[in-house]
Amino acid sequence: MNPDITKERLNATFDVEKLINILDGGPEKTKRRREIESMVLNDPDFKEEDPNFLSRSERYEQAVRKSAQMILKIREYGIADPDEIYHYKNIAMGNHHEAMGLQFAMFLPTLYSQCNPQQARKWIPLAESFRVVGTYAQTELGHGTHLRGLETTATYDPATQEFVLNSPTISSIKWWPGGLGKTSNHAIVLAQLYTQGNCHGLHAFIVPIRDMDTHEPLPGIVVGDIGPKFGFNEVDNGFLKLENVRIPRENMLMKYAKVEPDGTYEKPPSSKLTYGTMVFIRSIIVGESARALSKACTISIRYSAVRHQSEIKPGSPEPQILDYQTQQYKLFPVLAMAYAFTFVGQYMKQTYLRISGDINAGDFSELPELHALSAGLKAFTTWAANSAIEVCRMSCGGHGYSRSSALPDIYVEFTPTCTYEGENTVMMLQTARYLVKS
Amino acid sequence: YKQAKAGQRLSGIVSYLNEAEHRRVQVQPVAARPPVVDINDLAGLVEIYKLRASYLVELAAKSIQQELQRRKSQEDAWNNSAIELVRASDAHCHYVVVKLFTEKLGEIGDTAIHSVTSTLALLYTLHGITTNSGDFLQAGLLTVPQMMQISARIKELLCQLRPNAVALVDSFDLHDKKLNSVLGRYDGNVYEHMFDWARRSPLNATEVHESFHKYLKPLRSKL
Repeated sequence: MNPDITKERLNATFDVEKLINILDGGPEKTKRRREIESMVLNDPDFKEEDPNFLSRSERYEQAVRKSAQMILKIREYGIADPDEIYHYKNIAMGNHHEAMGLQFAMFLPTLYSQCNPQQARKWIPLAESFRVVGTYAQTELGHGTHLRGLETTATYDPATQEFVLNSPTISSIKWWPGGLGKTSNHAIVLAQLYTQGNCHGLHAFIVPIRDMDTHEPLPGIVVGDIGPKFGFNEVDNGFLKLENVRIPRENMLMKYAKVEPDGTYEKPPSSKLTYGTMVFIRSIIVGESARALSKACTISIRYSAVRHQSEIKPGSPEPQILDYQTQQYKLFPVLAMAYAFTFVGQYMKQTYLRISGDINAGDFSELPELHALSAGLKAFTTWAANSAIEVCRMSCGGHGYSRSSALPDIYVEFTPTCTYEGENTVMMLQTARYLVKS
Repeated sequence: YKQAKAGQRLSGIVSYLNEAEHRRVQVQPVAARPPVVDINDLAGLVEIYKLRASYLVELAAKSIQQELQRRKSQEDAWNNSAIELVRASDAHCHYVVVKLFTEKLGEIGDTAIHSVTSTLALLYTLHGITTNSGDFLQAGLLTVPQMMQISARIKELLCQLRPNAVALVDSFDLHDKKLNSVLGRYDGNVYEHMFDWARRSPLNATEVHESFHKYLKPLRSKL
């Protein structure tokens, strides 16, 4: 153990274990989290090559291998609680994202919430057994948060009782969804629904995109990886061009909105239903801000405790750089922010769980405020965390620039939170709308 | 803001807009007499974050109204006020964060932990004021001398936190495998592991990289 860091720990004025319990939400939570983490740490199947030393293709392959192993082992251990699944994956994936993330984060939850009973009986077993590996294709090359601007069309043909899915322009090609490029064989595609000559806005359709045995793209499907990015090297973010692809009427998710065999359209009971999912995802992202910050300031503060440099008093030994006021002024506000956002993340999660029961019971009264708050806090915390991670990286000098520090990875894996699930400026303006209305 | 202005009673976290409206009706305007602020009193500081938020919401709403008076459409008025609107949301969210942080302290029973997390909360709150000082000064919520006090207080808080810095990041309980960082290793043995890591770089698989034979050596023979 480095003597400097040992000395630091001896100076502490509080019991670290107690604070860990508070951050976990109780001693039992800490115990269980560590049990789950040790399952991964002691599992030889999760031995891996350092991703920094691998090519893009090798990184993707290693991520798919780990995803496949996680699925089997989580079942084998009977881990069902969402928090515990999250702990398991988090330590297995380290600072990187999993290739099949959207299967779990979007595809399965959408099936659970938007299939009618017949569809649920067909699709959920297929998805849960990974015969069907799916993604969620909403964003387009030329269109993002403004959903009404999406161009992909689903036109109903009553003669054959099929929908024809089409990408009418280059800008309408689906773009970004994780797992779309090489991994998935189905996608839930968000498209403008046309029936009997009328457009009824965005609806969700299950579209087969690859053969379930050969994994070859199906006729009319042009699919692939969008190429190297700032980070997310483990994930095949993809593109999807639909060339008049026909799918049966039953592939439109019909728990709420419906299209009858003759093409008659039935409206959903409430347009607020999709807000619930958005609030959920944005609440999770607030927690991500806290976790990324915690990592970044753990690295930079521990390193600042062991790094010695230049002098405060002439002739005296080089001090720890953490003794410089400027270093403290860089890092301690970030540390405080990490704690602040950890508590906000806990609050958002508890609030969402508290009112999601009301939402299911049809009481939407608190949803507008929570929707506005979650949008704003998602933007506020991710913007702040994004620049704070950069402060941590720079505070480690040149070594912060080396991939060995993990700070570049933490930064490039975190920064997309400022643009995905709603670009931050748009999020802030959504909150402003509520504020001005209030 | 509109509902509050129309005298409607608001519920939830935005109810502070009612208070702002109520205060506006009082004789002394907000900017005339800044509230007396104890810069060590978190509850009082949360209060001025709230006033800052309501001030910026009002600024944004007024900007929209001015645009509308210039016969702009509602949409254009909104777009021409977007900068103020984003700042208002930012201030609203900042207020929510300091409020929740302060409330969380009330749940912490252990005195030593309560003390160190209170120091963190105070640092976060005061640092937020100094990095957004223009708002607080412009809204008349703080004076320049108070700002100077706050800057001095932040320096004290840095020294107060210094002994617990490593313990506070240890409390995130991030296993080395999860962190995957040579600089952030729990044992602090950074340099030997940094050297080991570098030596495993694929570029070091051979002592002499093939590019030497392919390009550098031939280059010499040509010069």
